[in-house]
Amino acid sequence: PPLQNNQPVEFNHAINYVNKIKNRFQGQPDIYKAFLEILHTYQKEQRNAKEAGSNYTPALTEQEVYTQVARLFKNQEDLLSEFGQFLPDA
Amino acid sequence: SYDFTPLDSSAVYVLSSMARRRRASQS
Repeated sequence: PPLQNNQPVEFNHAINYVNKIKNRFQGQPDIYKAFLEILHTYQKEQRNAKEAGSNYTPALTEQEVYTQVARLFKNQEDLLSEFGQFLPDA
Repeated sequence: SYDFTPLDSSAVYVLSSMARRRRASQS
């Protein structure tokens, strides 16, 4: 697909955000790893849903992604609210 | 400068595709 004008903005935002999380949890690699795990599960579910068509209900909804990340980022309000900016239907 | 592993890069990819989907659903 052709690149859209604001795609680099979203990409840069994502890079900065991942970098921020990495730095914040430098001493707690398990938290960072769990965050990556949540994202990958979500992405996998989205792909399954796309391939299966409209009959498929993803096992991990946006709401559940947000809940899991909120649990992970407890006491890190800024990271959580920024995460909400990425999530569809947040 | 960023020291990104392939895992980090895939997290960036997922996040930016989330943001794109969000934008698509809002427009």
